[in-house]
Amino acid sequence: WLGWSGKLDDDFWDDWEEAMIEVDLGVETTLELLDKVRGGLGSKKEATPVIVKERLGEELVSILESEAGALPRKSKDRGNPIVIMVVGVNGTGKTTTIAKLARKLSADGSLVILAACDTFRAAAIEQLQIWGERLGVEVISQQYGGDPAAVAFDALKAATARSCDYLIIDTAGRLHTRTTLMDELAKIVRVLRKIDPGVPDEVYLCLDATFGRNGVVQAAKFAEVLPLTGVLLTKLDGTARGGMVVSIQKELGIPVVALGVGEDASDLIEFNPVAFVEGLIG
Amino acid sequence: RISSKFQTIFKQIRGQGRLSEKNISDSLRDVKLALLDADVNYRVVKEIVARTRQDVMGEKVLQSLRPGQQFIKVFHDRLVEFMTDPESELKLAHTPALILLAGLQGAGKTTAAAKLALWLKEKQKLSSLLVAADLQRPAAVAQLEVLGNQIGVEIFKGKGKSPLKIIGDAIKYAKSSKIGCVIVDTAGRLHIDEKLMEELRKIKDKYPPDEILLVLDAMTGQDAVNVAVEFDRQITITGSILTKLDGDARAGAAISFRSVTGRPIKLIGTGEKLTDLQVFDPERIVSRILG
Ligand SMILES: Nc1nc2c(ncn2[C@@H]2O[C@H](COP(=O)(O)OP(=O)(O)OP(=O)(O)O)[C@@H](O)[C@H]2O)c(=O)[nH]1
Ligand SMILES: Nc1nc2c(ncn2[C@@H]2O[C@H](COP(=O)(O)OP(=O)(O)OP(=O)(O)O)[C@@H](O)[C@H]2O)c(=O)[nH]1
Ligand SMILES: [Mg+2]
Ligand SMILES: [Mg+2]
Repeated sequence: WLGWSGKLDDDFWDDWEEAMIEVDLGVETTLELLDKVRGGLGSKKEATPVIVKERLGEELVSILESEAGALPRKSKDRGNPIVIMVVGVNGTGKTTTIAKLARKLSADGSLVILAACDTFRAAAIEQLQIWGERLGVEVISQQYGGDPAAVAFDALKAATARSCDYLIIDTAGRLHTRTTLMDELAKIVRVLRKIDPGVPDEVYLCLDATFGRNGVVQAAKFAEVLPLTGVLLTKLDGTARGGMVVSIQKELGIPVVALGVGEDASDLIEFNPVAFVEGLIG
Repeated sequence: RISSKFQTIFKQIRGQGRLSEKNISDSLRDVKLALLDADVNYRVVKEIVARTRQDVMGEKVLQSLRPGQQFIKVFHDRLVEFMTDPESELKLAHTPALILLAGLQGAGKTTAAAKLALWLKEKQKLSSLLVAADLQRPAAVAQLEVLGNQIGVEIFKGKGKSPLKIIGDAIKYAKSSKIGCVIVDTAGRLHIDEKLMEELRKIKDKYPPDEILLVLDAMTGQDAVNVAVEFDRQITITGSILTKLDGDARAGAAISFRSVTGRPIKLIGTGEKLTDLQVFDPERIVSRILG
């Protein structure tokens, strides 16, 4: 399909460069992997388009498998609620993905509670409350303009008192370039740790698959102030492929945990490196 | 980072009496990489580089270069020229004027709708009616209501489940209330969602808007061309509002958008406040993209 003219000529490699850049793998990763695969090709005999694709796929999968990313599972001996915090820039799908996580985690009968810590954006609390109602999951909220850390604190107190299995914290979208807003997130963590020094168990960065290179910058910046444990990659039901997560894993060691593939609460799939790479270069 | 890349590229060109073919090839390769790093789409970059190579080889550029003048300045100016459009103002011919906002999920449409209403009120003394035509997202109508209340602009919440009907009713209401502009906020949708794209087409066909603006996130990467081409192909957009430019994304999507649609970017979003809306400045966006 790459118009192979019978040899791996410049056009062949240019086509691969185009294909990899266009799924947002970025220039550096693309050139590095193409050099590696091209350099690793032995005799003329084994250099076929199929082999090249296989080798590129293997390289990408090995990067994505280097850190396992999986959703948390509450074990019998864990007393307090597992705390999951979701952060990210504006509009990436945090609130919707939290609804999806709530649905998934409560499927086995686990008790999930949500904290509406976006006390800033218009109708943010109502949006999460509607999801809570749809899923039969309680939402802890306070007034707009209040301190998100105070809401988080009260939510963890309530979740603990009610023996909840999971507490998921929704936060306001914010650009990583705004220091005061990034400090606000760090404060939420500090305040939660007054109740339980072991939390949060998971801090997920929500990234929109349509993002270009800035997604990698976002990951680095959020990781500076928070113990990020994974990436939630959303909107993969579109045409964007989210290749930036390869750089994020390679450079920062942060794995992808789950993928958003639509606007319903059921549109969440757990991350599978092989399937994901097939989507990137298949 | 990129600016130092560009400075070195063109430092090699400046101060040289005559450019060798090798200088040009190397410099163009560096231009290509720099633009790709800024998220400009691959094929768009290829086109830009090819055109630049033609100009340089054809000596159009070199002849216009005075001794010591940096090639980068010429490249920069060419790009600014490319991003400039004489039709970049809002064309609001009808009474009431009709502005339709469309775009992917989370791009910033609802916020942009309210920003536009405030903009028209303050800059053009034009009253607006904000139409809550997103019946899909939880609390979307409530969101627009909160924003409308913040700026003293009326929100039209229709009855029933059809955005098309709500828009028709809103236009009637605006006419009878002598409101100057109807701004329609729509549900976020994928350009590949046939049903939702058809919904937009039906709106456009029944109530031809004065402006159909694609609201596009400045952080968008290579996918910008797919979104832009498809929205333009299906509903013939008149321009774009590029949002979230208050971040540090290079915003190469701006060049991709312009390149594949030929439409102007009319306004930019520079923050979450309703006052954070500015006229698109081609000079500033090119400087940002070229680093
Ligand atoms: N197609 C698609 N849309 C999604 C997906 N995830 C979220 N969305 C949509 O993206 C839009 C934004 O989602 P939100 O959950 O409000 O995003 P957010 O990050 O909480 O936004 P802020 O709180 O304003 O920063 C909504 O229209 C969602 O329905 C996904 O996986 N696919
Ligand atoms: N920093 C910044 N945030 C913005 C800007 N424009 C919108 N936002 C934020 O981006 C998020 C999404 O904005 P919305 O207006 O809800 O986006 P939308 O396109 O209506 O989303 P859907 O209706 O779900 O498709 C919100 O958190 C906004 O406050 C901007 O220019 N800069
Ligand atoms: Mg939210
Ligand atoms: Mg909206």
